[in-house]
Amino acid sequence: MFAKATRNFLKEVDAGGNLISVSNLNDSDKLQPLSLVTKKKRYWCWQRPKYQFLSVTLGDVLTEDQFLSPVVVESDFVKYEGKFENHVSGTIETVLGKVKLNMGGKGLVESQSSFGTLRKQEVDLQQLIRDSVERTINLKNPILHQVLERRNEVLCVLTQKIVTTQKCVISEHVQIEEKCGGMVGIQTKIVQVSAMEDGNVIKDTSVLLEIPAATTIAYGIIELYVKQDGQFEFCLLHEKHGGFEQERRSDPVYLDYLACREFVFMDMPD
Amino acid sequence: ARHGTSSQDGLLSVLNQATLPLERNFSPFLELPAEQQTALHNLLQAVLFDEEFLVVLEQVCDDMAGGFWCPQAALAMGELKPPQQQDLMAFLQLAGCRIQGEWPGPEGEVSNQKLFATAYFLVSALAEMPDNAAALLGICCKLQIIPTLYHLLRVLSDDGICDLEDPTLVPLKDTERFGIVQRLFVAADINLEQEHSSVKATVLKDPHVFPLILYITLNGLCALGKEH
Repeated sequence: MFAKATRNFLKEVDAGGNLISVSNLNDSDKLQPLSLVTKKKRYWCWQRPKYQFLSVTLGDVLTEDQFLSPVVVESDFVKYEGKFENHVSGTIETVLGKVKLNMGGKGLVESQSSFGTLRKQEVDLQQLIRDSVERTINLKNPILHQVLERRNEVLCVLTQKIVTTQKCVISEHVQIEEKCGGMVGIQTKIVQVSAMEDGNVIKDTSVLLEIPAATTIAYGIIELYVKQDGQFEFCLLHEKHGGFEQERRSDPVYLDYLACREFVFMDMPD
Repeated sequence: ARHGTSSQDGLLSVLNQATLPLERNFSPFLELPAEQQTALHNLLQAVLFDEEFLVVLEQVCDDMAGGFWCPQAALAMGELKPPQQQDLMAFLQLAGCRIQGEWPGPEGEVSNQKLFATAYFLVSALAEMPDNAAALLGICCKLQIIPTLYHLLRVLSDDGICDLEDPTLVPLKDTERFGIVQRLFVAADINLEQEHSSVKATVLKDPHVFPLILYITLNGLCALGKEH
């Protein structure tokens, strides 16, 4: 439910896909400026990459005696209030085997969504780039060692995050269209978010989550390209992809990455 | 699919041509014994109505494919209800996985790679469908109109028009049924309008990847539902 609410929010404010929605509430406090995140490439173009938080920052994995203290700039992001209407109606009658199905119904759900006023915390990139010159990553760090063992993963650094400034309630309305004792119904789940200003309570909901102020709901990252000697660079342009310079071990895998990709698209244009 | 097209109308025909080779790639479904095909079809149909289960299934398939198990997959599996867990195991076994012990995990392996890749391909597309689209697809499965919808996409002219007098498209003459289909297609960024005895399909401005996903899911479900 939290994942759906944050995803819906980004649909409205980030058509370019520069921000990533937070899926688990539990991850919210792990997202600090310069936190390290791994990005796992997926098999097919429609699959969103998977991100995993490493609970350490870029500063924690630099070689000894090197420090990074990011300059974080905070600014207003947006006040998010959305009004959604979901109008559904219909009747279906069909015969499935010996069972006759009747389905239909009418309904109008009008909901408002609001995370309230949101703030953006952003690392000063120019400063970070200047401070990172001559710095090197310790590739023998146990966490990075594990990342290197995996395939198709890229190291990224968190450079911005969007946080709430007030308590919000996320609720789920389940709407089922059904009639005449039909065996099939269209079930739609509408996720609604409400900023709480006067301790208002939402009624007629099946599930309700209250999230505290200062919860991170979205974040932005920059991929890192890490050379064999630990030197690294930030991939600032979209065309520039991160990764590790060193060759990966050719461990056998259960389903070969390339074979899986080519399985379907061998005859297709890119 | 944008290459070589000058208008939104052209997108559907390019997508149509580009996804034609997929038919052959779903052949592992067609080669399955009837009983296994029906079981897989029924399980997937149930998955369409269960958003949470679909998310976990996709995650488990992803880990199975990569041979790397992330802690989230185990956590997510543990949160499933017992019937969902049984369905998960049944799905993996039907899709060519050999499970060691009670749970899928690092000890398990893919014994039929082609079949598993096909099943994972379809599951991954279903999991990326927009909100409620999977449930609408499930309704279309129950109404047995998946082959009709797949045929609809295949017979669209370059202008995105098809004739409702086509015998395979007859089920769409029903207004209410057409309404359901319309909602499914709109969710996938394709607008469907009935005009007299024809249907006009247009890709919405700045479509996401959803039209491609709709082609893939309809193709996969159609192949899997042959026996059903």
